[in-house]
Amino acid sequence: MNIFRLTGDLAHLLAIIILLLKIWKTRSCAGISGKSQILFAIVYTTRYLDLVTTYVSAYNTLMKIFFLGSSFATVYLIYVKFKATYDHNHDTFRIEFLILPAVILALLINHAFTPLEILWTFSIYLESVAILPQLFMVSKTGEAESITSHYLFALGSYRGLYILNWIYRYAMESHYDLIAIVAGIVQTVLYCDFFYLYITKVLKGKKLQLPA
Amino acid sequence: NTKTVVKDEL
Repeated sequence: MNIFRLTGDLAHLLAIIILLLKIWKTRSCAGISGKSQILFAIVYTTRYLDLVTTYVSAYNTLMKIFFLGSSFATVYLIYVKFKATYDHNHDTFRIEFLILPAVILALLINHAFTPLEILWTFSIYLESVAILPQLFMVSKTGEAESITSHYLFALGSYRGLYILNWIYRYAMESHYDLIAIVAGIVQTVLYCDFFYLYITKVLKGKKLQLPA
Repeated sequence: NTKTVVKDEL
C-alpha cells in the first residue's frame, strides 16, 4: 500500500458516499444515470468474486464488501425507492454497446482463460467505460448539479491516482498489470474533458453548464 | 497472454 493507492481508494470511497448522501438527503436521483450505476454494480460483482476464494487483507475485504453493498444500494435507490425522481428520458445510453465489447475483449485479451480471470478482466474493461452513460446524460441535459460534479471529480480522481500508484509500484516492486494499466488510462482519459470543466467552472462557484 | 499477477488492488 502506497500513498497514491490509498488516496485513490479514499477518493473512490468518497465518490460513492457523496452520491449516496446526495440521493438520500434530497430524496431524489435527478441527474444521476441509473445505467452507469447498474454498470458499476456489474463491475464490482464480477471483480470481487475472489472475496470467497482469496484473502488479501482485512482492508481489502472490507472495501470490497463496501463497494458491492453500496453499488447495489445505489441501484435500489434509483430504480425502486426514488424511482419517481429518476430522469430516465435523459438516461438513454445503450449499455449493451459497452457490455458486449467488454465481454468480447475479455475473452480475447486476458491473463488466463479461466472463468474467474475472464470475469475479472471483463470487470476491468467495463469499469473503464462505465461512466459513459453518466457523461452522456450530462452532455444531453447540458448541465450537472454541483454535487454531481463533485461525485464525478472524486470518481475520476480515483483511477488517475491509481495510475500514479502503478508507476510507483513498477518502479519500487517491478509489479505491473498491463490490462489494468491500459484500461485505467482509458478510464482516466474519459474524464479529462470533465476535469477541465470542473476546474474552470465548478471550483469557481459556477454551475457546470456546457456551451450550447 | 500476458503474465498473471496477484490481484491485491481494488
